[in-house]
Amino acid sequence: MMDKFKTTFYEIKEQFEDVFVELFNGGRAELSLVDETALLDTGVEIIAQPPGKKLKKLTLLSGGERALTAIALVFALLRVNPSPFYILDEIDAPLDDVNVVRFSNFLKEYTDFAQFVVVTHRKHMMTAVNNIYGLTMTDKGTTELVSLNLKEQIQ
Amino acid sequence: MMDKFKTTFYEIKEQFEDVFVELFNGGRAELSLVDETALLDTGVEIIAQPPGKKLKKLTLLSGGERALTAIALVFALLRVNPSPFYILDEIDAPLDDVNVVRFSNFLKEYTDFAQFVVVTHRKHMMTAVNNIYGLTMTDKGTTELVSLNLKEQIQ
Amino acid sequence: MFLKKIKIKGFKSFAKTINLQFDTPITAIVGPNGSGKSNIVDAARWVLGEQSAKNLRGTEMADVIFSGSEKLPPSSSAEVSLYLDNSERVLDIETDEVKISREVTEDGQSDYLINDSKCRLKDVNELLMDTGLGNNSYSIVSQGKITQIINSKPENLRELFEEAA
Amino acid sequence: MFLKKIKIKGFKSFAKTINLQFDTPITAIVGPNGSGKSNIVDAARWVLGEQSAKNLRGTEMADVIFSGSEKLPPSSSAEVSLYLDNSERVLDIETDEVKISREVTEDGQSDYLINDSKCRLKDVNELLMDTGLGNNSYSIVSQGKITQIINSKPENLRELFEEAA
Ligand SMILES: Nc1ncnc2c1ncn2[C@@H]1O[C@H](COP(=O)(O)OP(=O)(O)OP(=O)(O)O)[C@@H](O)[C@H]1O
Ligand SMILES: Nc1ncnc2c1ncn2[C@@H]1O[C@H](COP(=O)(O)OP(=O)(O)OP(=O)(O)O)[C@@H](O)[C@H]1O
Ligand SMILES: [Mg+2]
Ligand SMILES: [Mg+2]
Repeated sequence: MMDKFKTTFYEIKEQFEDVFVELFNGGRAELSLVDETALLDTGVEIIAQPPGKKLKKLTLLSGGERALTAIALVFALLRVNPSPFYILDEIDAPLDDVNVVRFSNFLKEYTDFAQFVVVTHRKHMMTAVNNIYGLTMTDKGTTELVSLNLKEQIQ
Repeated sequence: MMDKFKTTFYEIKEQFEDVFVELFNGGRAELSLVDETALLDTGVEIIAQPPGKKLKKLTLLSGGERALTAIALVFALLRVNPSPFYILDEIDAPLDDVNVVRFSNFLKEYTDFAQFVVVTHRKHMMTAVNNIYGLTMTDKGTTELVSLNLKEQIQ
Repeated sequence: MFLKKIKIKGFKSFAKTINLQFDTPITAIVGPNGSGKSNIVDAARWVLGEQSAKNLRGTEMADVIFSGSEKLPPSSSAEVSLYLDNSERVLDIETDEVKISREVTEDGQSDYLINDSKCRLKDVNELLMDTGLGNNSYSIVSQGKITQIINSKPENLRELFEEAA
Repeated sequence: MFLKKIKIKGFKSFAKTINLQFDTPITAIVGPNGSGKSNIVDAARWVLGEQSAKNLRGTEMADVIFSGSEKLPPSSSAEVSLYLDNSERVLDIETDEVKISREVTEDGQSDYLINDSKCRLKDVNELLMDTGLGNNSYSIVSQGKITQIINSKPENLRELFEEAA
């Protein structure tokens, strides 16, 4: 069991460090075990260095930088233990427009591995996907589909 | 002391119930003391009813509805115990575009009472304010002002 | 294997049946605050076996049933079905499409079904074993979960790695 | 009384001095992720007397000093000043403008100043008493604070009301 944890950890660590550089367009990040001798209950720590900055603990990064780092972790897990589909609920909310575009391009690279359903309020994400479902709340307090393809309306 | 807490609570409650209806364009909300006999340490509970829906505890509302409810509480506190200025850091992040516009109009109504500084990524908020400061991170890892008035660029 | 469709009826704000096809690589779900987007995410998490009402933003399992509104009476049950493509027989069933369903009535009792025949949750979990699907935490990232991951202490972050192992 | 200007030097990512005038009712601060927007919010909270490094996203007070980058050495101190309009004499000082400053050196020791003369934090707090300013929690709403308010238990929500009382 512990071996499995250790090998999985090191696989994810390797992928995470790659994905981080891809998402941030540079910089570097590290995953580390707080106490390697106590595999049974050691914690995991993330240190990250956005391009041009010093290496810091996650708490000192900005809201958007931390969100992008967490997204890198989710995609590292995807690479190591893929699922056929992913449902992501407004994970782009803290990102600025440039990072929303960068993230949506990143998603497109993964469509060979998996299928994605994303909930979003961001225009730059909406223009990047293949199909959009619009929902609305009726005056009866129930959800209905607005139209099957808003994509024409967004352009 | 307890009298002060009680009177302040009921003042905030009254304002909160007003502000909620203004921000949601209808519906109703209630603040209540969990245990009115134990004023020294009773908790405070929020129940809210967006227009057309049933009255529910805060946890059952959506992310954006909860954020708008919390904003209503902050503005109720503003009415009861005003401060000369407010600094709000991306409180519009969970809101959809319609609610961002509604919130920015709401802010404008309060400029007689207070001054506001808002950090935002949302275009609909940027077009509603009087002045915009743009920041950028230089390649030396330091913050610099980009230009004093982006407002012309946003239009 | 991919997700072809989700059908939701009587679950949270879906008093009327709704069918969403997912026949493209990336599909977006958009709409105003409170329109029911996260309820779809909850529906997917629920049908795959979620046992905690708290993870579905409720206090008890019957909270997932449409509770009525100013104009409509509450529903008596909730039902969600996921339609998975199985043309490559990734799942150990001899059909090109596999339908996984879950129903709950007011007493909070759930029934699970595979291709419309009743089964136990254990059967659903066995069917989905090794596909990466199931109630694990990172293939369905609920609203606010990313913030939770960032703010978690090292010993909590570890749980993500245990699930992947 | 209103906020006229904030001056920041050596605080977090502001290695170089930056001056922001706030002479309009609503001012927006915009910029890419990580560009320093929330650092301005932290600067305002800090100069008004914030004592907890954790509320400034650090572990110790000296974390607020510019820690250097790949190309620049760290700063040896941090300094923030708030310039408040006092033409209506809301503050008990005989000048049209009141400047409140805070400086910190690497040893973590802070100095407070009112109109450039050293004072104690107690003097700053007394000056701002009854104006609604000060280190209370709802006139400066940091990033993520709104989510915290929504998710807080009833006994924690009570703290907001106690501060207002
Ligand atoms: N003491 C320090 N010295 C140097 N840089 C620092 C210091 N403290 C924080 N920073 C840097 O400041 C940056 C964060 O800035 P800030 O949190 O203000 O970003 P932001 O503009 O609010 O971004 P977002 O839109 O993502 O919220 C981080 O990249 C961090 O490395
Ligand atoms: N059992 C139920 N019966 C009826 N309505 C429900 C039920 N459970 C939740 N709801 C309603 O569903 C709405 C929330 O929907 P949801 O959380 O999916 O919104 P959303 O589209 O994700 O919005 P946001 O953009 O703000 O995140 C709430 O207004 C809530 O009242
Ligand atoms: Mg939602
Ligand atoms: Mg920020």
